[in-house]
Amino acid sequence: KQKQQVLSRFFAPK
Amino acid sequence: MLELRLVQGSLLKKVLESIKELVNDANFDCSSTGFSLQAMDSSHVALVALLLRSEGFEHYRCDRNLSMGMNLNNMAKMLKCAGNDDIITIKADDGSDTVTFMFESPTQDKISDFEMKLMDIDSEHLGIPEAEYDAIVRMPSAEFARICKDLSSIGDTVVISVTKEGVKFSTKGDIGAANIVCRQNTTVDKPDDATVIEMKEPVSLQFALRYTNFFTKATPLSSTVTISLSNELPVVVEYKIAEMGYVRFYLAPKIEE
Repeated sequence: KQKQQVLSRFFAPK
Repeated sequence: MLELRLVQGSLLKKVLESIKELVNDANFDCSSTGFSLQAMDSSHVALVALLLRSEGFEHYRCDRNLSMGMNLNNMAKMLKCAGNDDIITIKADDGSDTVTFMFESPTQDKISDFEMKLMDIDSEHLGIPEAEYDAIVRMPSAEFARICKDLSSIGDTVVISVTKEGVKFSTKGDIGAANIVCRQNTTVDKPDDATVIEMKEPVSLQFALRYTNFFTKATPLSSTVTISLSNELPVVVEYKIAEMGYVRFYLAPKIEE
């Protein structure tokens, strides 16, 4: 089963 | 006071067409550097970063940094009313809750202005560090669009793999599977027709085609697209905007659970 990751896992809020 | 005059108004029309389906509302930021935007789609899976550098405008006046919240669908509706050869000027007064788009025909015999209401948008900006990517593929943008469209008729996701052999786009679905391999090809008549692959490490990542198909709406902006990949990082799909800047799309990969 595939899971879609979200961007906050990679980039922190500025 | 803000006044930005863009002789090639069609660029702004194309920019809006390329992002309006991915993002509903966004803040346009205006500073001495240029006119820019960073916004995520509603599920925070994809991000668009736009930069139109101030030097690319014929006239660029931005007295102080300004952030203008706009509904992109409404903005696209207004820009659709500009002719492809029109000069577009974006105007806003300090503290105003509207922005004005002025369209001038090339012969100056038709001048229109469209005033649009601004909106307050809470948006968080993400810090995107400059990264060294494991593989960078530059290819004709129309080819990439074709591949994403074709694969999405077979499956929902695409695996993009870069090896010494080339870049492979693969999908699987209920009716079967598909693999498209593009090899490096620099022996072409026009440089923009080339496929160029710079690889430091082999990469294989899986993405939702729904999003890559949104990105290819930017195809009219540039004849080439650059796809930057690193294992376990969002992919960057970049369309350069001639002498002005870029539209970059970031997309988080899918993983097997």
